[in-house]
Amino acid sequence: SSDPQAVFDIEIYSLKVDCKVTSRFARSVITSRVVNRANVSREVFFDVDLPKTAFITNFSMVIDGLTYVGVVKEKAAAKKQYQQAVSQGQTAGLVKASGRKMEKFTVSVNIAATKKVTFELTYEELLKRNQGQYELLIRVKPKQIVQHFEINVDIYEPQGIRFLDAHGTFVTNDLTQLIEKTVTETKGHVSFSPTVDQQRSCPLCQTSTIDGDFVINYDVNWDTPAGDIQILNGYFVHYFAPTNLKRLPKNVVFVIDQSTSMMGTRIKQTKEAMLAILADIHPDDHFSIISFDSTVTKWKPSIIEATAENIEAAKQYVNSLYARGWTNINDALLEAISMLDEAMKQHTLTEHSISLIILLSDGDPTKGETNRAQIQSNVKNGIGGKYPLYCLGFGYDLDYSFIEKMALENHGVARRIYEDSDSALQMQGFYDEVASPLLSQIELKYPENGVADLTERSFQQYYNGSEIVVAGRVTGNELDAYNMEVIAKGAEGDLFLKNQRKEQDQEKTFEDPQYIFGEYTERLWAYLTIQQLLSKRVSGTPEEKANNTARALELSLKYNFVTPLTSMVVTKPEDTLDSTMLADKLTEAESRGPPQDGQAHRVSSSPQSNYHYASRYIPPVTSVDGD
Amino acid sequence: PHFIIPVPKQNDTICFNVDERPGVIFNLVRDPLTGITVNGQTIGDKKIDPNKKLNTYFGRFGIVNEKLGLKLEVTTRSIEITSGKEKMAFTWSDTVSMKQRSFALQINKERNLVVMMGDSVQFVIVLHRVWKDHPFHQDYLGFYTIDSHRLSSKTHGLLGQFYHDLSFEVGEIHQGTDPEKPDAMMMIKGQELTVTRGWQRDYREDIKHGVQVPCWFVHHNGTGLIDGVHSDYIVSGIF
Repeated sequence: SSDPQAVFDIEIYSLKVDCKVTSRFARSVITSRVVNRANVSREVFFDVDLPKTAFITNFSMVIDGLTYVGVVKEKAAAKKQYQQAVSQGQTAGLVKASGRKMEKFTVSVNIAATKKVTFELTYEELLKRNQGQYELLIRVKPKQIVQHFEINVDIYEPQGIRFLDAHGTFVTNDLTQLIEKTVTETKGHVSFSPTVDQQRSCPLCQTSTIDGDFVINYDVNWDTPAGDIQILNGYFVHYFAPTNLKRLPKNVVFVIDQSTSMMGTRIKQTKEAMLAILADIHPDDHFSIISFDSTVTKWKPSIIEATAENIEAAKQYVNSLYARGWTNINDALLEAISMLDEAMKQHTLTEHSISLIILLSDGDPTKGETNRAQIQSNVKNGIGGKYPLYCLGFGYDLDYSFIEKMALENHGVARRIYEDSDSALQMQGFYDEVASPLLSQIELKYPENGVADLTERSFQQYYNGSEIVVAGRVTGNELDAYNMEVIAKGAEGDLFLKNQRKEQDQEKTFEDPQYIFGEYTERLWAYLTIQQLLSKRVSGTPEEKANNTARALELSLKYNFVTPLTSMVVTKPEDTLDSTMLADKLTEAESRGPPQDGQAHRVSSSPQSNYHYASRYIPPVTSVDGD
Repeated sequence: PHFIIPVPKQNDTICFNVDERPGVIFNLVRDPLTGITVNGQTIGDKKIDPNKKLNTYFGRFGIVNEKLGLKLEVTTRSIEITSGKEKMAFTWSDTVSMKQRSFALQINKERNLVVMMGDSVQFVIVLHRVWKDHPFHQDYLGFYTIDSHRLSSKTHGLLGQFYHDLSFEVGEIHQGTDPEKPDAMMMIKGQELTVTRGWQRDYREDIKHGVQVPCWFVHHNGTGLIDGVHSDYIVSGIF
């Protein structure tokens, strides 16, 4: 707020963040209690940043003893029903993009003099294992000192917790000791509850020093090579992340955009990232570089070994890149495919190696084939399922859905590289994720009569430090579900793993109900199924898209998830035209566009739970300022 | 600096510039009843572009509330508050909310400072950051008064004299030297002035681009609009 008085009129007397993680499935509940101490009504804002990967499942406001609950509805129906709210465009939306990892849920409500309000938001997500650890991110930024501030995280991992680390980007040395951490074999507890004085940014200040991310990193034990299966309430989840495997050599073709739009920082950071990536390429690997603008330039005619001399020569080539011309993505990608095809034909690649293409581009195709659908089709036909394609898109003005579809159709992923001082690190970080493949053509097999409604169970690659998760419904004898097998190709030939776990081990696993929420297997299955169906909508045929959409929608409604297909309708207790608002789930493509100046300010001043007064009366302002 | 004077009764705005040498201190607000005084000191550009006129801005403000024993000195580098015997200093990189008995203050990091005196007027000082290696320009400040009607009718000063009733008439609109900015005649305070339709910028919401405020521009340092001439408001110290 720009009104200092409002900060004192509105008091946040409690802000509680409560997270429970059961086998990577996290449920976070943010509860905030506020009182309006003014003798006039005030508009109170509740701003929460939640991870992009999370689905909102519940929202409620309790005002003057009455509870107002958000209702999840099909997006189209919600919009039609609440046309009035939608007609206000962006302002009707409660969820907005907020930086790289988060999105922001904001709701405001008018509170009468001396009245209280309680907000509660719940969201769920499956934590993703990345480079050997899971990360739970909680963004906290209260606008003012909070009487009762508390973060509580309970983690329950039946496999056993290998390590658990908690830190806050805002935590100074004085506050470090306030982070309490308890870890037993399978349970972890983290709490952070600074007093009013410990929150103060200066002795007389009402502003809080709590401003940033509270991050919990942990990993689990991987004792069973075939992974860990958990069965509860008729649903099972299989976690597979084998360790101690020899890495597979890889053959990678880097396809680098050097068109005019890359001029300046983008090409500089691309070069910086490529130099770091080249320095990390394993000597067993093969690689090549293709740069493109209006035309396509091959650094070498074929893919070559990553010897020290070749790496040095590649660095020199990267250093020589400069931005010029138009953007010919089509020919560049077809050239990369052809280079890998030729190497396969000539048998110049290491046995049991895997091949991949990494595209880095910032722009729309403007030269050669410019029809995006045709480029996607050409690339898909050219690759023919042989190599995954990873697409890194540079900047906000990128057509993300174009590269996303291309990546998903070819067993890869797309990633937006945010234009910032650390863009080079983002590119390098992505490469690190795929730098160490351990397995290829992985297939997880379950007894045909024992399980149903399986999520994806075939995977092109498994990378060191990541994790494969498969979930499904148990239809037969529960014990049958444990009889699973994994078939894959490793560095030393075909790999065959069978679950060795003894049945009696399972009985002990879930004996402590206070640490888990019982339906987590089912909700995790639903979450994963919806995520995968949504991905298939990007790349499938029209008929597949329709079927996948219908199924994803059905599950979203059944499990009360706010997904890109549903909206949460929030009705405010005000008899005004704008009293109904919609909380939508944004897709990466929808969240394009850099933060505007005004938005950036809101982000910078918006707390985890932010309350401020917005004046409806705009008084005349007499001023003097610069020209 | 450019002055923007809204006239809400007429749903219109008057504006004028004051050009004076750097270092001069102007009395902007003086209310003998509430004991509130605001003075501002001008700064110039780092060096003068020989092809352009000398630009001045406000680079330092002093706000005094005699009744509360409060002094506030704001520059482009620091914010110093003296309350009785207590003294506090902040920089623009701080985010601060503070409330004492009859005084509230909020520093919004690198953006603005809002100060409220009891239930009275609210002042907003906006920080304009300029690229530090800019050959000519340097950081400067803007000053905005909200709810100015809460100060007494005795309030005066270069800005303060406009906090209460003001009325004018505009007629004979005709083409001026700039085809996009018509000139007109303005009747105000019993005088007839030639004014030009233009606009100035309010930077409270959008600090980079500002919001354009259409206004009638009074030439020659506001002569005819202000009581006396602008040099009458020059004072010797910031407090």
